[in-house]
Amino acid sequence: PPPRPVYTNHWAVQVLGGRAEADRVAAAHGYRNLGQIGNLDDYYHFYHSKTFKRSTWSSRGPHTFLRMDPQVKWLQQQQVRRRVKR
Amino acid sequence: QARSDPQALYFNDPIWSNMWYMHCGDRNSRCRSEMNVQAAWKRGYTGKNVVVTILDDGIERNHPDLAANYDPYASYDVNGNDYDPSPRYDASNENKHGTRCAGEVAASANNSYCIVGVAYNAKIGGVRMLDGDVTDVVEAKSLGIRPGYVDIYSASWGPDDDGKTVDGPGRLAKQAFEHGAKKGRHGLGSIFVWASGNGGREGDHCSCDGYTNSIYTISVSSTTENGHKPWYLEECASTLATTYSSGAFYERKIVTTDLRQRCTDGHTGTSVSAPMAAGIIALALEANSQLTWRDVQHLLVKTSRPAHLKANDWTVNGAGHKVSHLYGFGLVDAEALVVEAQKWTAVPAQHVCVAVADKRTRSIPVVQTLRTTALTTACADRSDQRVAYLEHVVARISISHPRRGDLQIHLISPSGTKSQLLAKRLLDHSNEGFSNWEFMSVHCWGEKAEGVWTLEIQDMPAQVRNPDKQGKLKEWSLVLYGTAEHPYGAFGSHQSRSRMLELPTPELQPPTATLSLSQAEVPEDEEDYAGVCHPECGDKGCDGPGADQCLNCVHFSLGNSKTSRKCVSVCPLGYFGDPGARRCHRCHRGCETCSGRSPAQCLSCRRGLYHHQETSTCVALCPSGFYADESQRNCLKCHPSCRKCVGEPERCTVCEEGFSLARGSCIPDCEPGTYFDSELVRCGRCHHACRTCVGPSREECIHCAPNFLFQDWRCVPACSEGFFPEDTPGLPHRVCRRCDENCLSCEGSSRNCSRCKSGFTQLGTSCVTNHTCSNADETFCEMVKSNQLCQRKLFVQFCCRTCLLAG
Repeated sequence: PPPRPVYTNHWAVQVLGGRAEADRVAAAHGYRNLGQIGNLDDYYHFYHSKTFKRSTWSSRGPHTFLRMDPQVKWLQQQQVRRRVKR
Repeated sequence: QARSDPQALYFNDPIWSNMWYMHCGDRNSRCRSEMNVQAAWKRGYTGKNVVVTILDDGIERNHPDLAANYDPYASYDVNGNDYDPSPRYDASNENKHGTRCAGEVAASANNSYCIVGVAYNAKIGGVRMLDGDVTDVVEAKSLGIRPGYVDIYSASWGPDDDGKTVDGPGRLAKQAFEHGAKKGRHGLGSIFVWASGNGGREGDHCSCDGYTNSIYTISVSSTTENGHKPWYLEECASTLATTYSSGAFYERKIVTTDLRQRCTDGHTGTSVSAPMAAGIIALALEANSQLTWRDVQHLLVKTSRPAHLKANDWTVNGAGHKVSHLYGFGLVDAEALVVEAQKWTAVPAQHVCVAVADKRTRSIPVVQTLRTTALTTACADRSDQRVAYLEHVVARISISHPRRGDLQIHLISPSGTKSQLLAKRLLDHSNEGFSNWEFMSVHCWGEKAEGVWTLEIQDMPAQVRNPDKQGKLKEWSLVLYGTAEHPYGAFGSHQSRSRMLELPTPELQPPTATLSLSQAEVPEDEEDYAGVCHPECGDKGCDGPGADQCLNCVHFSLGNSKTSRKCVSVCPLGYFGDPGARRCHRCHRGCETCSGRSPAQCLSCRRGLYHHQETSTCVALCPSGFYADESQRNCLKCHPSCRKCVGEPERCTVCEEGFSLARGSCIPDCEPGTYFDSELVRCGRCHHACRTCVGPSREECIHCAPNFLFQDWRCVPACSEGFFPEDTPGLPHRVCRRCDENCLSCEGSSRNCSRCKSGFTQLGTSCVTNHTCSNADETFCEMVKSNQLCQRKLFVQFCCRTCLLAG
């Protein structure tokens, strides 16, 4: 069987309206906004300290209502990607 | 291709001569084809003003060979979310990879330390991103570090090379690639260099690696010193070019900077090739900083060549480029790259044409071949999408299949070039198939795009399978990338000049004082011998066909009038050429090659002698501070702290003044009150309570400072309650010893109690519990009292009450 995904307590979230709006959305749902993801405009790195750091199940709980926030265009709970040094 | 180059550059970096992949032009080197990096340096290109960053597990920014070129602006710690990309140190040195890769690119030159980087004047940074959970966010952040400042991102990692994984960049990382290509370097496009896979032994195929498959990355492969296929190498159609690396147990590996300020000769795998290519590309960017990301790929396609790289699938594509699934367009050529880069004009805009979009589902018959063809005009009717000359070709394919490893896919271009998009992978038992997986090929580069394209899919079961379960091609599309007009212009500046490259241009050939005269120009009045002279004869002609019958020489004359003289192109071993007199002179005895007569002008030595580079002499025994390197037959410098070492710079046998030997290394004798910090390789100050120590804290004292005492492994100003200070022979300070049980304070000896704990009564120098003070035997105790034996502890235990009353 293919390896099971490992979910982390980090999210990638697309929020329009700039950094301030992203901070507001993050705070509203209990996340911390760690800032824009590299050079990708409107994409932010959210972190939630009260959920599992690593889990084979995607996250459950009120914090997942973030998905329904109208300001949030897209979001993805981050999975650990196995990378090897060559 | 390989030219012996007597004017090879010399650097005082001790491991310079071990960088065999930089000396393939030398006569005795086993690597027969050159990457021509030295030649590029001689043209003045060393990576100045170019910024390279290594995406990996960190970079030792204070490494003596990296510190000078280290660039904090090209660095970040994504794992730790701060600006210090220093690796995490542990016993296994697990995070050495990034520092090793960085050294290949930009290790300083002529600093008497370790090696010389390919682009030794480039700026080098590091992004620590592998030492923690690698997620799509981590990758996207790393690929997007200061795209306006960093020129080249080098990555020597990827999905598992286990022969059964199909993985690549996530949505964010893909966007980071596209953003970098479109907006990086102020619109010229970031250069992403990626190491091809290392899963050769597992039968892996690098088309299943989404990073090397991306059109935005330059996927670099490896070849061994002898030009053989390394055991780890994977094949695929997206590999663009190749550099040297390790690869066979008997062939040499790569030398580079190592963790803890050291130097290693054990860097291996395709990890080597990405930084090496990144360094060479940096030279090209110095030659022409306006090169776009596509220009760089065009330049690599144009200048890389098969040389002597051994592969059974070298083919010539429709545009005349030789290409292989192992090595792409072949071994990189740094000199040709910089020469072309100087005069390069940007290729026309990239056009993208979705030439085929076929959503018909079809079964894939077992053992036979499913062949589907498509005729395309390559968007000829759309001026903004028309592709006349190809660059990358991507087949986006969705297949369901019970056992993915049984599949094999080929794509045949209108010119007949057959790209193997997927090979069988025996370890891939997955039933997940492919979902819109983008197989990319560079093999059709430069070909015409219009015509019939054929996709061939074969299902070749490696094991018995349920015959009812067949694979299905659900949909596929063909995306053509390229230009509407010829990338080099019909007969544009490159074309005329590029053709010159095929011909030896004057400056590439060693300057000859006299051009050899063609037959027609032999002067008429030559009566005695009218035949053809030996090619080495000069303009005065000859009196016979032999090299010893010339009247003067083009290059050098060897021998003297007594021993018969002849013309030679290169002076033999043991001689050096005097260009002025055009004569070969003998080297000093012991020298194999030299630059002059004196003993201090030797370049290499005869068997049994070692070449001492500092003094250019040949010696039987290497002097103090040097060791004999048997493979190179030269004297290499010991580590600065060693007076004598054996076999390796760090294997010391005798230390320099102020250092002492510890486990084969020389550790500085730190002044009293300081200790040797192995992390920072310097002496650190002890805690003020320590006279000598092994670290900065109070718990790491060896001896206490004056007026401090040693108690429970710490130096304290005074002993705690229940302890008493005692002088200990051999120690410069007193030690706090514990008093007897139940005693709060004692002096001079643990038994000489002066104050008992509560609930205990002092009885002489002992402490006895109040309720247990009784006599064992009255008669006996009277005798003890009368003989004044209450001083003795033993008798006190038996006659407690008597002795207590006796005072």
